Amino acid sequence: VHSGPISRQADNDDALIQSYLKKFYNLTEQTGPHSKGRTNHMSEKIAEMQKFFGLTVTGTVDQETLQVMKKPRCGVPEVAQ
Amino acid sequence: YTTFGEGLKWPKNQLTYRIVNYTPDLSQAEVDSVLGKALQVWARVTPLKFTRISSGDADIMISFGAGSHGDYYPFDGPGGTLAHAFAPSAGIGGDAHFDEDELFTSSSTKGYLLFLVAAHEFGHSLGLSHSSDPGALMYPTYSYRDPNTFVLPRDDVNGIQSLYGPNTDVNPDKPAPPPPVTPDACDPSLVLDAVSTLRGEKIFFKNSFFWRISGSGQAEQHLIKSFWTDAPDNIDAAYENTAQDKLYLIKDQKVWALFGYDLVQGYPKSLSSLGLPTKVKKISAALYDKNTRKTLFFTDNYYYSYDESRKVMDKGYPKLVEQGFPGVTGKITAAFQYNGLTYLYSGNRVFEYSPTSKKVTRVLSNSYLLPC
Repeated sequence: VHSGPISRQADNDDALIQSYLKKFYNLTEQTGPHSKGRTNHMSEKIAEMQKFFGLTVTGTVDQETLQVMKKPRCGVPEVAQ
Repeated sequence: YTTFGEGLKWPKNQLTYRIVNYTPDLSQAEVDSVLGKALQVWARVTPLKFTRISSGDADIMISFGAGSHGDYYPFDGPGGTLAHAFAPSAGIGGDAHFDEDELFTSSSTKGYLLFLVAAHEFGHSLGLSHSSDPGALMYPTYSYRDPNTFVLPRDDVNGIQSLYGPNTDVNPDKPAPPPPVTPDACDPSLVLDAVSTLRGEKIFFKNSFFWRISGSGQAEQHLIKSFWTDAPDNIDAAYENTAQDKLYLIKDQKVWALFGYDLVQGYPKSLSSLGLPTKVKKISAALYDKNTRKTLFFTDNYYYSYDESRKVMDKGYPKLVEQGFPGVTGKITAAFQYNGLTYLYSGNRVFEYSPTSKKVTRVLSNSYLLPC
């Protein structure tokens, strides 16, 4: 018996998350389509954003984190190149 | 607060600014006035002085543009990014760009207050980066605040004065209003304004803020107006009527009813609309007891009971709190019911009271329910 559908980010949320982390937390493209390095790098950046906003630091995008990413904000990054 | 580091600040206190173009959302006179006020937010607390020029290169060039607008950071249409600005330096340094795809307003809660967005961007133009203090103007996300009562928060004052020092020529006869400080959940002397449940969560109110406890037990702090634009700050009491799925906020003699994020039609109403006698001018706490379906309104050491089923005040009230809750002493400042237990706050102490055994089971500190 499975515990119901695994909640997936809607595709446009995936794009929003990527764009947000690139713009504001200096997420950079990692080599290889799904290399472990890429996932870790992404998780680090999500954790960095969660820490800045006082959210629970999990390294994965939960509802609260997505809500903050969707809020209107300033375009200056927290983590600049 | 944070700065851009490497001493990225202006080497002078006399700065020029130029409004290069305008948004059609407001009259030019409004834009001139709003942007001038936004700069004064920073001038008021530093030695900085701003002079407007109407041609040539100013230190701070202000413009409105949509999408790609001449720098390497295109805007993204309505929502999302509202504006950006560049740290102090020659050329594009100090310049502030506003996304023309946004609706900028000068007063209403519809659209984005240009005053707030501009005051934030000018913080960048002067050398501040973003602050992680949710009450700071330099917090990255937009939150509505009343522009008529806005006072630069303490965190931002500390940040800008770390770069330029304080304003030395203030009028001692007209001291500036004290900068608001963001309340700290770790402060042992913290006295909460109100506490309530909200759809299974616990929420704790103080000044302009509230904390919500996330699933993992972490306290997240938010500006009240970032969730409920129409709700008041500095409330006296809050309670959730779980039968109605409504959160009630009470301040002085007014009551706001919130359903989710929305203000319920017809609110705010008067305190007497809740059934309280007109002689009650202020309450200090409130809770809804889902077992008895009664709402209790506390006025310091006394309390009233309102029967939500019969829609009438119960007779024989007000009663002394100690009469209805043996062992609970002092003025009640906040109250709520959680998991069948009643929590009565008196200052920074919390009485945990069991309605079944009719006695105080524990006396706790704030931090037991609101984690530091």
